Amino acid sequence: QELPLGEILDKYPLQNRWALWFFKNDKNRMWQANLRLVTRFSTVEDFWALYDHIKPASKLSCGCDYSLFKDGIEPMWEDTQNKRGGRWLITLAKQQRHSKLDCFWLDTLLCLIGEMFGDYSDELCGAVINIRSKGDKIAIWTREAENQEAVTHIGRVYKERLGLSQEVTIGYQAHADTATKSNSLTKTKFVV
Amino acid sequence: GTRIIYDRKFLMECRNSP
Repeated sequence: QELPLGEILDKYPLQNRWALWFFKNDKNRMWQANLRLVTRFSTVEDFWALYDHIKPASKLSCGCDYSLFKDGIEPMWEDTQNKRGGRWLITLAKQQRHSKLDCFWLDTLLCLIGEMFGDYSDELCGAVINIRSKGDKIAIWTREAENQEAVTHIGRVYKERLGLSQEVTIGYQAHADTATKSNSLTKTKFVV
Repeated sequence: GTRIIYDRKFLMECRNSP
């Protein structure tokens, strides 16, 4: 896709164009009707203009999500670029909403738009934050759960970038397993 | 091709630049 001339001259371009989505749980409507595309961006400056304009994740109501995905990939398992993939999942304790949630989410976004996984960044589809009363969740989604080398590299780098200690482990789940099992039964495919 | 990679420090510095 071609950028407007002003973007080329004045702003730092990103490797990918990204789309921010917002989900608000309204039980009277179908799941997909609750999912809205907020906007797309493809420069560092436009990312910050968006990020500084919207509510921090910690201020969203329970049941809401933000998702940031590469343009052209919808934030759902069914998308062809997601369906063979999975996610590295960070589960936060309730009290971490105030201390850690916004920092973790911002660092997650910066990992994505900065292509901080190097050539393995091609494996990334996006990231999701779920605001839930029983505990918030942040996940990065990759496109192929069987690519063990790429998936574990991404997991190790991600954990380091979030500043998680070595005693903490994070797990990777294939969407195919998440879709068919209840949360507590979903098997963890990889751990870092 | 060449990948455009930005580290965290650079991205954070861009936040408030004019």
